[in-house]
Amino acid sequence: VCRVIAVANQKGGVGKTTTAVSLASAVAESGHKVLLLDIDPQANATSGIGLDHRSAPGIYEVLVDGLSLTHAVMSTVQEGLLAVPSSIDLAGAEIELVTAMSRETKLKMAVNEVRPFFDYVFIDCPPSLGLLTLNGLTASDELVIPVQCEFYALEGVSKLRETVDLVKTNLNPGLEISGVLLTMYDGRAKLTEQVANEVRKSFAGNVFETVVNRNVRLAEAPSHGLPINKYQPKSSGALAYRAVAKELIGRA
Amino acid sequence: VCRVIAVANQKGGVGKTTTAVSLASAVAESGHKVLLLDIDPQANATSGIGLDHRSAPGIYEVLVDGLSLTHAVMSTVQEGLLAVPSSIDLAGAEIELVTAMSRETKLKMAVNEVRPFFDYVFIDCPPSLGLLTLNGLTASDELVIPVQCEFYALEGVSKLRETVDLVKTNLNPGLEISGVLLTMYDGRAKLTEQVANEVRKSFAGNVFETVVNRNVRLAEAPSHGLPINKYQPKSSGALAYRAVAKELIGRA
Ligand SMILES: Nc1ncnc2c1ncn2[C@@H]1O[C@H](COP(=O)(O)OP(=O)(O)OP(=O)(O)O)[C@@H](O)[C@H]1O
Ligand SMILES: Nc1ncnc2c1ncn2[C@@H]1O[C@H](COP(=O)(O)OP(=O)(O)OP(=O)(O)O)[C@@H](O)[C@H]1O
Ligand SMILES: [Mg+2]
Ligand SMILES: [Mg+2]
Repeated sequence: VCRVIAVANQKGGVGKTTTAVSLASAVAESGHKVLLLDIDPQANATSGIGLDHRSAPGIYEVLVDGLSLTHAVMSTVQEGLLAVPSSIDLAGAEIELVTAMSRETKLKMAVNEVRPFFDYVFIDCPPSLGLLTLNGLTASDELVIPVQCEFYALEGVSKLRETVDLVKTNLNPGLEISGVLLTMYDGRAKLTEQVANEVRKSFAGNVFETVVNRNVRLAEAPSHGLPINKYQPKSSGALAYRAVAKELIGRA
Repeated sequence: VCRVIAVANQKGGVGKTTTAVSLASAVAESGHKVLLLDIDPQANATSGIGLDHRSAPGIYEVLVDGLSLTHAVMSTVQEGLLAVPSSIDLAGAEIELVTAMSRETKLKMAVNEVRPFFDYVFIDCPPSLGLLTLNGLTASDELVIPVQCEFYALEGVSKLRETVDLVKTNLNPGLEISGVLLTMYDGRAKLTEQVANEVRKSFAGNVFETVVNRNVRLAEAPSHGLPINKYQPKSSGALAYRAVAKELIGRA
């Protein structure tokens, strides 16, 4: 069975891309067949996994021109991990898709074609609740929500939950939150504990045991085009995402 | 003369809201009449300045219903600073505006009406290059670009510059970049220096001298609904934003 997992949170800079890239790579490292889809026009996951976002075809051609995903996949530095690059053109797709037929389910149709080839599909979403993120949520079985342990990130979580409910009612009844991941966790900061407690209360039982501490290696890895398990395999960042991968696989 | 300044960068979590709120408050503290507009559906600047984002009317009514800004302004804890709140409804405005007449200039028309009452107007933009940010860039004379000193934030800067050129050619010929602000600066981290050098090279002469160091007080302030100069007036964050305000006022 293929598990399709969106990594989404409309709050910016909470660690969505870092989580999608690190998690996809850690799950592939443990022997599974994994596909990473970058549906953010910023194309950060594309460069974070070492691909060129000017290379075509990519996710834009899949969503707007109906290209099959199999024609856009590329191999990566991690064995078992394939990826489909995003590109800057995708920024135009949000407006182009508004008037298209079945605009929210374009990605779902494309992903359903490739499910037989993969155990896991991870989708890195942009920091908004527009048509691209709606496509990501509609195509997915599960949702991982990275939450930075700070005040503004906490505010957005209730809005995200509302959106998930809307998607479940109208577009994808099977969508479930598979877990909230606390990122950039700093055990010494009072604010971190306050936010973590708040999140654990409102998502009781659905918060990953593993927290991802702030670790400069995670911020350095993308400048080398490498996922953390290839850049610094023994860093606290790599260990944390291996532990998250183990929890995620165990939650099937 | 009223200076209208957008604070924008499509990369998420780089310090746009922290900059808009802190800078607006510091400029008001130094005796100027200031208006803060929150055009992000996340409404972080609204709660960061202590307003309620469920209160109506707000920026949604201005953009979609044509309400005058004067009917939406609210006073804040900082003397000389008024603000117009955002709300979650604004997320729908992007799709609603797509088919509207002169959709990119709605905010510009509203802002031009209130210029006589203010010395500075700051506009906090969402992390995307959609219609809301386009409205912000079209309404503005200047643009302040916060850049977090990390790799992904660097990647987005060239795309932002392209968008600014497009806006200048098609919608707002007078738009100028008034400065790039380096945020969450950590002098000990190699990555910070690498990114800072890259930014100073590509924006020669247009980077604020002041850098804003990572300072936990800045992350704590919004949970109290206070700008940093009211929450911890002697913190390094408050001092940094006072220095940025001074530079900005001097750059007229
Ligand atoms: N645990 C961590 N420790 C240190 N730095 C981190 C950590 N997680 C992410 N980062 C860094 O923080 C920044 C924001 O993370 P990232 O870009 O993954 O967030 P995002 O939610 O994908 O942002 P966006 O909303 O723009 O898509 C990046 O520069 C990233 O390298
Ligand atoms: N100099 C700083 N030191 C420490 N924390 C900071 C600093 N600047 C901002 N922050 C914190 O970092 C997080 C991201 O900042 P902020 O929300 O202002 O960015 P943004 O660009 O407005 O995000 P978005 O893209 O979601 O609109 C917030 O939790 C904020 O409190
Ligand atoms: Mg991202
Ligand atoms: Mg913001």
